[in-house]
Amino acid sequence: EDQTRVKDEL
Amino acid sequence: MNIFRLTGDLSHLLAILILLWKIWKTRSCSGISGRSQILFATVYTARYLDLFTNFVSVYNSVMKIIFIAAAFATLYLIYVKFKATYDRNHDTFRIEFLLAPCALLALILNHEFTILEVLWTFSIYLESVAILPQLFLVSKTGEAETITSHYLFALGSYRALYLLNWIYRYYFEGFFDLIAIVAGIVQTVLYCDFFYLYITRVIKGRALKLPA
Repeated sequence: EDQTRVKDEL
Repeated sequence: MNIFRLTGDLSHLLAILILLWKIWKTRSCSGISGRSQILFATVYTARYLDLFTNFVSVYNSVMKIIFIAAAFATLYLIYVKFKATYDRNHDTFRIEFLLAPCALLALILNHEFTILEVLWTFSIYLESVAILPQLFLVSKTGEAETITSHYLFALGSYRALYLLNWIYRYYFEGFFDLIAIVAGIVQTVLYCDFFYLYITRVIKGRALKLPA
């Protein structure tokens, strides 16, 4: 699971 | 969401609002680099295209829309409404020397070779150096208005706070994004000289004038 894909940061 | 991330975002928002307020209130964009603002508008546009493809939260979407809207409003004030006050003779940094390497680097060093991902990476690289035309303008004129230095301090603090956020997230969530971290370090380092002047001069109530 590649966590960097969830872009919750601005 | 941790405290570093939240204060980072608020600092970013504050910076953008200070800039808009300064231009509006003084009816002048003197001392502001239109070229840096073009780069920031490019950064937000390239990064927040995922507004159309991906919903994270209301907070996330609202902030993105504010950043994009404020960036273009700032450009409008500089290049249209208060054009006569724009310091074009001093704002001469060649932005293609930033745009081209960032684009090239984004094509080579990215998480995934897709359009949105490459644009996101490009925006991260470009943001890290987007302030250079503004710092160049300040160094060329040798001074900055106090309100402009507040703007720069808030804008610089934002990425520094994000660095703390990434340290926190690494320890507590096992999360890290090397591209964002390296670019964030570069971005923060570029402000160090300014931070020093801000703390030693502006906070003590003096104007930000560069040492001769």
